[in-house]
Amino acid sequence: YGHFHGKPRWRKTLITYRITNYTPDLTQSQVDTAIGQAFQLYSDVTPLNFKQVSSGTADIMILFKGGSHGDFYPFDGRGGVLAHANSPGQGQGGDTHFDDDETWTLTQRSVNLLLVAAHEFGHALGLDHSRDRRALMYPTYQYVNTNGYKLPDDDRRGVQALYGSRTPV
Amino acid sequence: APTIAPTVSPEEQDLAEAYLSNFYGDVGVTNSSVRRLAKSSFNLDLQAMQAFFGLEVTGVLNNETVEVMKAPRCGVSDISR
Repeated sequence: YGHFHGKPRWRKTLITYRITNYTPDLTQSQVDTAIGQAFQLYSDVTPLNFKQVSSGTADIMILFKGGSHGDFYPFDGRGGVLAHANSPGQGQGGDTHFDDDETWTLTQRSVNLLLVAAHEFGHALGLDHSRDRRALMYPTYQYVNTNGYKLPDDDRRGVQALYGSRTPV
Repeated sequence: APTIAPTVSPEEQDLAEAYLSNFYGDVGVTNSSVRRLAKSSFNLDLQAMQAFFGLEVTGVLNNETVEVMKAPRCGVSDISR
């Protein structure tokens, strides 16, 4: 695992998130559930808790949009870059964007939202890309079965190095 | 003198330059006065990319490296910010 330069991290344990633009590929309820499950992977192994809000500015602002979408990193259409996220910090820190030119699913078909969201939230919490091919934070997308999915060991060690573990060992 | 036939297409070369520019550095400079520097940067960035993904580190673009570059991926740089 790796951390960003200077090891930025959130200095609180309750982190809010807000989804401002949903994908039409899934129902809003399905997106809310998948995003919640992705955050749960991290709250299972760290003291962090995540709360969805529906108005105002959250710590982590989330949107689905294609092409140019308000930052300096426009998406590139179908394939290629699937999503990106900022490292922790004030303002746009932690903000997470999904390319809505992809087809988002909850299955093996096209791009699985839970897996990509969990990867991006790793960045939003301070994890950099990992060279471990089995890690969630490996840069390229590869589907794995998401039934009962847990954070791989490499990623768990990486996030616990920043925030500690939920259950002291 | 004998020449080595390129193993990748011009389109794949363009893809590689864009990929390395996005995720490994600042390749893509076209000003002729710094073209040599850019070429050197391309080779170095390519080596860094090949090392990151556990590929054979040659600094030369080949089909195996291009295949990795074509894979869907996260938009965050592989070089720590």
